[in-house]
Amino acid sequence: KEKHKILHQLLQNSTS
Amino acid sequence: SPTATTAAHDHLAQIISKSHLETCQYLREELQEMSCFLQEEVEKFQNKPQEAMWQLCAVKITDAIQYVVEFAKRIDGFMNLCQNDQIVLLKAGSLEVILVRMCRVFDPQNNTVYFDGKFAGPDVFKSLGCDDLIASVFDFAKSMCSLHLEEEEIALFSASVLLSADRSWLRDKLQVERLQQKTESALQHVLQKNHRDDGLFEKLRTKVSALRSLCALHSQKLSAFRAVYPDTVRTLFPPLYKELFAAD
Repeated sequence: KEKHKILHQLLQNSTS
Repeated sequence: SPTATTAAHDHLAQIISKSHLETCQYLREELQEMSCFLQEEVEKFQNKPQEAMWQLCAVKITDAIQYVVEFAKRIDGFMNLCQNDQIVLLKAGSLEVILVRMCRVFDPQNNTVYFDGKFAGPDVFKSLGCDDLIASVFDFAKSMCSLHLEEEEIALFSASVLLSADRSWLRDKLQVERLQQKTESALQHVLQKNHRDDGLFEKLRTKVSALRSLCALHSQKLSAFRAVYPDTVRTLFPPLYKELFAAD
């Protein structure tokens, strides 16, 4: 959801 | 079979410990070298305007949360949850995990916590204008320290806090419950293996309600602050902090 854009992004980034 | 269960618990404990250590932000050894703030440095924090100190703390909390998100992603099964539930768990639990992790960067001898480069006592946070919240957070860290948890135990306890199945708005409560139960069994197994006293698991359970009160108090303080300084929050606070704690 738009409301949690950054959290979404962090979750989707591959684990570094 | 009992052997298979023990092996499964050991395996889960190992994975979660590894994830915890990879994402814990500070190693205990590196903090041993750090000193306390000098009186003049304490005064510099105390003389900061309230907004500036709030902003600094929001930035520090946000930094720590990014490590918690990384921890969550490495917990077995977390990424198999639907994204709604991943977000619900992180939104409700990331600050709780930070508070649990705080016992690793807390020195109970002189009641200080690692903050912005050195160890800081409660007086450093005076300009926030939330003495009661700060005192409660320090008390909590002190009581967590008194349990003398090992890293593996902190790791499993953090994971079980994050995987709380009683959070509102979960879509698949049952799946979260299964993950939480597995984590708690592994924690109990590790406590037994480490020959901990029988009451420790129950003591950790009582910490869960303390964590919830602390987070509620944080939300309350943030709302009060935002009512006075809406523009500071809107323009200067990290976007992730606002997503998690200051949603309209």
